Amino acid sequence: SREQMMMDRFFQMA
Amino acid sequence: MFEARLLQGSLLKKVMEALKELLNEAAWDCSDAGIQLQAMDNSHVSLVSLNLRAEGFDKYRCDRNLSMGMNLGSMSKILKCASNEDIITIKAQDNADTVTFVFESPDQDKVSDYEMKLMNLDQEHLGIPETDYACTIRLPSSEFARICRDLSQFGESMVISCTKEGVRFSATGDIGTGNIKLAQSAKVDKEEEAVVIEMQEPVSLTFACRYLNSFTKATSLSKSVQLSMSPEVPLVVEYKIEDIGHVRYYLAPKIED
Repeated sequence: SREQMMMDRFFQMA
Repeated sequence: MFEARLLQGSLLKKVMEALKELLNEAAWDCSDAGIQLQAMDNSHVSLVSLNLRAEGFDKYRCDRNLSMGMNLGSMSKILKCASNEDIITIKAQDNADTVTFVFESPDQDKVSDYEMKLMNLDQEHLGIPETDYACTIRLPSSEFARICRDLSQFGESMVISCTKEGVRFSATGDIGTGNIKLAQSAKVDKEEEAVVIEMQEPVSLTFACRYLNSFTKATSLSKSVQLSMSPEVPLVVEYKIEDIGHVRYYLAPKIED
């Protein structure tokens, strides 16, 4: 889902 | 050798309550700085991050970093065997496949130990980026729990809107609409009872009530809770754990297709 993609994108930013 | 002794064992029991609804299993990463746990829930839309600093323990020893994979259902069963007044010690040998929980009554006349098998968890380590949030809202944790519970009756999701004036929680569903507005506290006697808003720009985001309700299982850990929001990034719901650390929950906002 788009929510799951947002989580992945956010935590990969670190 | 790893050993962590917590005089206020009830804190660990409360931490367990705060984790077990979202996570079935998780790795407890131990280093000389303390214990950290970080895991996504099964549906991959929320993340739980727990931090317990070494200084918060009565005794703490960690000779080498270790990652203990635990079934949280089993750990919860074991911690239910501890009384609220008990002192709790977590112990493990280096490279061990078990962990031991020791519960001592305050006057030391009863000592129980429970050994639990560890699991091999193939877990990804996620970084948490430093983020400047557009709004942070601090409010009493019991108030937040009440709002989540009340609005869950109206719909599956809840809108949280923050402006300078205050914060509004709303939910709409088949039976109608619920709105709860909290104004920023003008003056308060006790800081933990205050509603405090810091805002760079107004934000309005929608979240699934089910997850927010799971987060409120941490209510007994702290008198207040902090919500941090920005557009396009996960919400952070943070409960401080006395002088020892915090539990933070991250939740992706609902995105309209």
